[in-house]
Amino acid sequence: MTRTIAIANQKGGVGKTTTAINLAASLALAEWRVLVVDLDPQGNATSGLGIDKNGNGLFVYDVLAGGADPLSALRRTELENLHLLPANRSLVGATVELLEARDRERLLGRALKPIRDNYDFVLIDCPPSLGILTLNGLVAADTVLIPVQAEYLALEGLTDLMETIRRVREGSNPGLVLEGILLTMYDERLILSSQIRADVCSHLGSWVFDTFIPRNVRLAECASFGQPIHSYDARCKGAASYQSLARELLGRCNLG
Amino acid sequence: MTRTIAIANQKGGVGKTTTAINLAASLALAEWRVLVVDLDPQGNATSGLGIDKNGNGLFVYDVLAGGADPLSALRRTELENLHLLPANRSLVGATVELLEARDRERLLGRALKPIRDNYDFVLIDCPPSLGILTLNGLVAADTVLIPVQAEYLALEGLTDLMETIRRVREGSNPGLVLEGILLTMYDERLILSSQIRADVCSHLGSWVFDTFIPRNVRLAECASFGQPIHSYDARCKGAASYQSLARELLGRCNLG
Ligand SMILES: Nc1ncnc2c1ncn2[C@@H]1O[C@H](COP(=O)(O)OP(=O)(O)OP(=O)(O)O)[C@@H](O)[C@H]1O
Ligand SMILES: Nc1ncnc2c1ncn2[C@@H]1O[C@H](COP(=O)(O)OP(=O)(O)OP(=O)(O)O)[C@@H](O)[C@H]1O
Ligand SMILES: [Mg+2]
Ligand SMILES: [Mg+2]
Repeated sequence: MTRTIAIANQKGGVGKTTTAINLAASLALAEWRVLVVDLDPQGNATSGLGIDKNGNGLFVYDVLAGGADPLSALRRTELENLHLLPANRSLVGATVELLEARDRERLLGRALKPIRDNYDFVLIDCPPSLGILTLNGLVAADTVLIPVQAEYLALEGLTDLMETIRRVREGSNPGLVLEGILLTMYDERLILSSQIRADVCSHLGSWVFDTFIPRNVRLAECASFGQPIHSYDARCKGAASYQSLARELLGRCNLG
Repeated sequence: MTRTIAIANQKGGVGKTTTAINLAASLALAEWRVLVVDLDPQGNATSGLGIDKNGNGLFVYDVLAGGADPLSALRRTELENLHLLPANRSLVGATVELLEARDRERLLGRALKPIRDNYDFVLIDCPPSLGILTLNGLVAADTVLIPVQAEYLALEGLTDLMETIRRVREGSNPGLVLEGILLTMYDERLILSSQIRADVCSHLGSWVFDTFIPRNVRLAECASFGQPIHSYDARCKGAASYQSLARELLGRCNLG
């Protein structure tokens, strides 16, 4: 039974892409079959997995707006069990084009249907907005994983995001539930980090993953080499924290 | 002669809002009259300047899509010379509505015309995307200031942003030029920071501000108190770096 998880937060720079890549890699290394869908015109998940955004081949734009076969747009990555549906700048145009399509928020869900069963997990990396692309991600997903940077401005947008998820549940995707809230870039030396953690836990309690991701420069460095953290530095705190997240996620799905 | 500066970068979390608020405050403390325009539905510049996003009164959405008088939407802040055109979640709806308007990318420029001459500087805080709101910011602006986090993923989007600026210059705003590239969250202890700085300087040389903004938790903390850094902790490195940026900016405009 495939589990499709949208990784979303309209606040920018909170660790959506870093989580999509490294959670996917942790699951793939544990022999689960994983698909990452890059839904951000920036294409950071695409380059972070070592795929050339300016190269030939099909991208998610061709599948969403051009009706291309999703199977022909899939890319292999350096990890056996990890495939990618890549994105690039062509997706910028899609935001206007998708708005004019019928059933515009269901295009991704429809495109993934023929390929979804080949995977145990599908992780969708959403852009930093609540526009039509993120809406497509939320409608196509079973659950939503929300990375929250342990800083004040990242807390601000949580209510808007929860409101959007509620509306998607009442409208196009009645089965949508929260997978969990993941604290990222947590710096144990800072009072701010522990204050935010206390705040998030008091409001959202059991939704907050026990695992939190520490601030760790190796996670920022690995992106420039197009590698998940496990290939770049498997012994660092960043790699360990994403593996612990994968174990916790599997435990929540009774798959561990 | 008013100078309108769009603070833009589609990469999320690179310090756009933190720069808009604290550069504006530094200029206002030096007796320049400054207007901050919050163009992000997240409304982080609005709350970062202590204004209630859920309160009464008019917001930038009412001015852009509802034809309200911009003068009646302006808010005072705790700093005498600093006014704000606030934003809130209502702006999310505008992205669809603005797309259907005639001259859709000129709406902000037109709205600012009657009030712009009351200020020496207008700083526009753009959302993390290259959509219709950022386009309005670029068309309304004289120059663009691009905050770049000293990390790899923030470099990736620079070419797309420069391409977008070039197209706006060839289309709706022939006078648009680059104000400069500002390195943010620079951590002198990390090799990654100095590598990125060397990379940016080799490609963009004289466009890069001499001033860079160090990573400084006080800058993250002050946002939760709705205060610019100068009111929260005037002696920290964050406050000093934004004041040095203001001086450098004034020097570039021969206003120092
Ligand atoms: N735990 C971490 N420790 C240190 N740096 C991190 C960590 N997680 C992410 N980063 C870095 O922080 C920046 C923001 O992360 P990332 O790009 O994954 O966020 P995002 O939410 O996907 O951003 P966007 O909103 O632009 O899509 C990147 O430069 C990334 O390399
Ligand atoms: N120099 C700095 N040192 C430490 N933290 C910083 C610094 N500048 C910004 N921050 C923090 O980093 C986070 C991102 O900054 P900010 O929100 O200003 O970026 P942004 O580009 O406006 O984000 P968005 O793309 O969501 O609009 C915030 O939590 C902010 O408080
Ligand atoms: Mg991302
Ligand atoms: Mg911002």
